[in-house]
Amino acid sequence: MNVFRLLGDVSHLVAIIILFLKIFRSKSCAGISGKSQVLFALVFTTRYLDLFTSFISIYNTVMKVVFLVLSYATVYLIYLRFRSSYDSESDTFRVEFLLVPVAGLSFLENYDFTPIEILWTFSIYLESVAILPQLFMITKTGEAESITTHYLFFLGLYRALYLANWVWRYHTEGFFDQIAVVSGVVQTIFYCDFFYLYVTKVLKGNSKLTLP
Amino acid sequence: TKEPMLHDEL
Repeated sequence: MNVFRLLGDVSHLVAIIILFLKIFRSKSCAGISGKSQVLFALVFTTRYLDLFTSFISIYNTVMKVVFLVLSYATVYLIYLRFRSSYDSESDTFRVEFLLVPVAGLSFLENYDFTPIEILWTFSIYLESVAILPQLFMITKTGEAESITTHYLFFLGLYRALYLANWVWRYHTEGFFDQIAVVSGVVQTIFYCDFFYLYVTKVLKGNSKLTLP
Repeated sequence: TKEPMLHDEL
């Protein structure tokens, strides 16, 4: 555990809590892509199957359980509790265009051809693109509430901090997880355009993000 | 690397 990894995990947790509280307190999921949230729940489910097979640390176990519970709670809020506020007409990204290639790639390029390892690989690849329905939705509507942009900022920052963590781990312990690193770079690239808008617009005091 | 590994990251 290094500072980049810890800050990355904290950033990830903050992102998920921000989104959950935004929906819970406002009793509305307006502007939020339910599809992206289902994909993230699928990411955690397929990645954390090792909860049943290997123990790494108390920290690791607790964080995994928290991420799983919060991701499913968020999906519950969007599709059941506050379903009437869900903007399904703007959430039109075709997720099969993500799921099919990602599933195919996870069978082709993995560390071990076992179910749990293929599912782990699937989760890494899927995570790198899971935010696309949300970004697509913002592009389509042309705007996002500032609280939604804070969520996206911390969610993007998390993987960027993991990149620093991987550089650190490579130099200090020779650790190199090619699948995670390549996917992490791809994932972070998807946020770059958003980061630019976030810094130039939201942090300068605009109440919401509107696309130029 | 093609060895199965323990995934210690989240």
